[in-house]
Amino acid sequence: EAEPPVGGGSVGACRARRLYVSFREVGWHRWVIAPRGFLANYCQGKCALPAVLSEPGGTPALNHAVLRTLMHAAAPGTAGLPCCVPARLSPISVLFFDNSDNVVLRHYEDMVVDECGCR
Amino acid sequence: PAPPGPAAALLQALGLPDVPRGAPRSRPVPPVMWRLFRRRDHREARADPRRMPPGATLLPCHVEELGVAGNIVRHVLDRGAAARPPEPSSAVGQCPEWTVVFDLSAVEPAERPSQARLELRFAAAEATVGTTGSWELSVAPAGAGLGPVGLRQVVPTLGLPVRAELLGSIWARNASAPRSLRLTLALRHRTPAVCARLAEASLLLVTLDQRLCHPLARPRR
Repeated sequence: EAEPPVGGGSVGACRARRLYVSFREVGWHRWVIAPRGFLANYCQGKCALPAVLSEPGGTPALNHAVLRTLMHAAAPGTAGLPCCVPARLSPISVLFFDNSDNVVLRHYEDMVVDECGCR
Repeated sequence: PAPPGPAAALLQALGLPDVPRGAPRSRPVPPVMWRLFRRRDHREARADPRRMPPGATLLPCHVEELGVAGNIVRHVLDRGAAARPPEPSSAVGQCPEWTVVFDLSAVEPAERPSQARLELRFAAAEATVGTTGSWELSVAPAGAGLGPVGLRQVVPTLGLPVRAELLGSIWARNASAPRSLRLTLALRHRTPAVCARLAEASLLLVTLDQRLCHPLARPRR
């Protein structure tokens, strides 16, 4: 289940939005023991001023991103706006049966988006 | 058949060459695997401050409970159980030797083992009920004979699972996993002809696939 992506101009500032991945939806529930799914989330939002300066307490914007936003404001025809991408990620662990009937616990890095930022 | 398109790519990225066919009927999930999962699962770990005090972070690619590096833990059952002949009675005078077989074909060559813990459950045969004193377990690669090669371990009681670490004795530390691990076991008591029965054998294998681990990133200054 995902927070509906906002279309058009009112997409709002760059931030993490809810995206829940259900293993049943992808047909993996027969061999994945736990979890039943996980919050992967996704990034969406504009990286124009002032959003690119990120909310207080958020991930500090990169100087390069701010510079590109200023350039875009001054001369829109040049390089586009920075992108709204994951800035901090978390791992998950999955417990499952493999094809040798082993019970396997695997740890996967970078599976959950905790924070987004303009890059 | 491999699933089409993006699912195949995602499975490949998750280190699963082909879609697992599903839960085998007769395979309960061992408690140790549930415990390790709950310890690793960030939400569950965060939910229970006893397991993870606030502010603490789980080391990436490390299995806290076992104290070793690793990002893949497998619980492998003995394949030899089905083929094992029924135990000869201890009246024969010679305690049986058992051969256990672990199928490790799912372990990729890039994975480095950091722990290979043999776990055995014995059932005291009727003749041993009330037997006091300790037993001695011998483990050796199948075919090598239970001589000086391999591992010997005192077993104080048959009431608890017997655990033996194979890395460093039967299995060289920096060797990658064989496709199949075959071991010969024997359990002897100092009183001759007092024998026990092997009820279950399993292997808890921890490996580290460095390709999937971030170097420990220093916190930003």
